[in-house]
Amino acid sequence: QNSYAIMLHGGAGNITQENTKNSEQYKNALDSAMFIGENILKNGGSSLDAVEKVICFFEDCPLFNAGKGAVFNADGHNELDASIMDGKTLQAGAVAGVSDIKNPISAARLVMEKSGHVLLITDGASKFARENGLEMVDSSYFKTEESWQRYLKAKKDDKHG
Amino acid sequence: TVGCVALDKSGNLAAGTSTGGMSMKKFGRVGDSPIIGAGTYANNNTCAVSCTGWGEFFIRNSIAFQINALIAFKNLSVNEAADYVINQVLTPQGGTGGVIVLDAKGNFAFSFNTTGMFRAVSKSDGTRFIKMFKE
Repeated sequence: QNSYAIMLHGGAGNITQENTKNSEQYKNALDSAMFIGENILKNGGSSLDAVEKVICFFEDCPLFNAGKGAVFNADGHNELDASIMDGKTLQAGAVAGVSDIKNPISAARLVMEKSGHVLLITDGASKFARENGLEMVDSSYFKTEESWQRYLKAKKDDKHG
Repeated sequence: TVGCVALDKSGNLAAGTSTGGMSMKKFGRVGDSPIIGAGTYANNNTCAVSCTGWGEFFIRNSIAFQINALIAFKNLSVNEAADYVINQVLTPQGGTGGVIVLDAKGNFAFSFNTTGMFRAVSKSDGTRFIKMFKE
């Protein structure tokens, strides 16, 4: 076998021609993400590395609902989740409800490879990530003006007399 | 939500998913993205899957694992399995979302019941595209 393939998605929410007026931005971001994965696979890298690096790119890109630019919960906080699975070994790892790990997908991989468990949540996941040297951030890192304004609008629209 | 599935030159599949959850979700609510078998699954013998959508429905129906099971036990293709879970399992219950599926031979499938899904694919045979809507 000397072939490779990669697929990715950036969500399937309320995507319309109207609310994606800047569709070129999204297409460029998807193209950049794919380029990262293609390069890893083309050069003999592992599918796990490709998946992690592509998702890290998405998490760092404020256009998508993951990492920086993620939506807010009802209390106005970001709560991030991620998981990863290795098809060769059936090993898997995940984190849930974290708010200070820059790249939750890397934390998920760390859980898979170093914890002996599958899913760590909230403070425990953060502690594990910190102890293993992952980049930690203040929760304000994930907030973007656009996502915050969407939250404020949603909150206002949700009030009923 | 974002996700990625990949097949490397050694024939190994992997899948990953990451999300900020649903807007205005209740604090502490966890969707399908971090649940193995619901939002993410990979097995070299069948396929790699990443999901996006209304998490509660993906959890209740073990959507990612169900796709794997349809391929493993009913010999469905990735297209048939993806379309089945979206159209015959998710949609009748009122669930919304989409899946990407890739098998160890490089066969791939997208399926979704929303107005669009940001998605892209690239293969070593030169196949490469990016799509957003149901074009």
